[in-house]
Amino acid sequence: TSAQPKISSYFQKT
Amino acid sequence: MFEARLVQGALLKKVLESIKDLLNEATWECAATGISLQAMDSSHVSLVALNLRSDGFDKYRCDRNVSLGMNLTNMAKIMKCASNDDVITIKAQDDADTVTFVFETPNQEKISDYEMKLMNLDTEHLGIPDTDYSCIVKMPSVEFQRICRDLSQIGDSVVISCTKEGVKFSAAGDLGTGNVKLAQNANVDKEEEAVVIEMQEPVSLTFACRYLNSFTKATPLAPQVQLSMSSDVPLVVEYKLEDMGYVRYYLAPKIED
Repeated sequence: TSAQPKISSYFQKT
Repeated sequence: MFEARLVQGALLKKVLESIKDLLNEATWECAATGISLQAMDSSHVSLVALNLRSDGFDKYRCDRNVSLGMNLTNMAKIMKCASNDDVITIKAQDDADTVTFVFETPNQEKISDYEMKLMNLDTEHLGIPDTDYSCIVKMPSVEFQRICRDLSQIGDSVVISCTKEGVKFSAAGDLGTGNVKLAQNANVDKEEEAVVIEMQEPVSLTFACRYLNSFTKATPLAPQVQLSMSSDVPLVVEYKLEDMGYVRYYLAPKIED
């Protein structure tokens, strides 16, 4: 099984 | 006052088609340099970033920055009212709560205008760092669309493996497996048919078919698509709009539990 990370966990809020 | 006129109005229709699968609503940021949009899909898994430079428009005026928050389903309904050869103008007053779309036939004999209510959207803006990617693949956008469509019949995920020699797309599921290999091929008659790989080191990453398929809605925008990949960072799928800007999609690779 594999998990789909959210894109928001890779990029910082500005 | 904001006003942007595009003789090639079909381009705007295609841009909207390329994002409305992923985004229900988004804010179009209008500035003197052009129009940009950045938004995550509702599950926050993927990110869409697009830019339409002001010099790509036939007429462009933006006295002060305006944020046009739109329901994209409604915008698509209005865009469907424009013919492919119509000239499209987008207009908004400063601090307005509506946007106006004007569609003109090439001979100017029919002019339609549609006014749409704007939304106040609470938009989160993400900073996207510059990244040196391990592999950059340029390939025909139609080929990428075809591969994503074909392999999504086999499984929910596609493994993209890239070496200097070529790029391999693989899927596995209950019925069996499927692999599509494309060799690097820069010596073709037409530039848009080339498969070109710039590789620092090989990568093999797994992505959700569902999102890749949504990204391929941008296929009509560009003959080539560019895939930028590195381990443990989001894939970038980029469609360049000739003399105008780009539509980019970001998707993180799946992680083995």
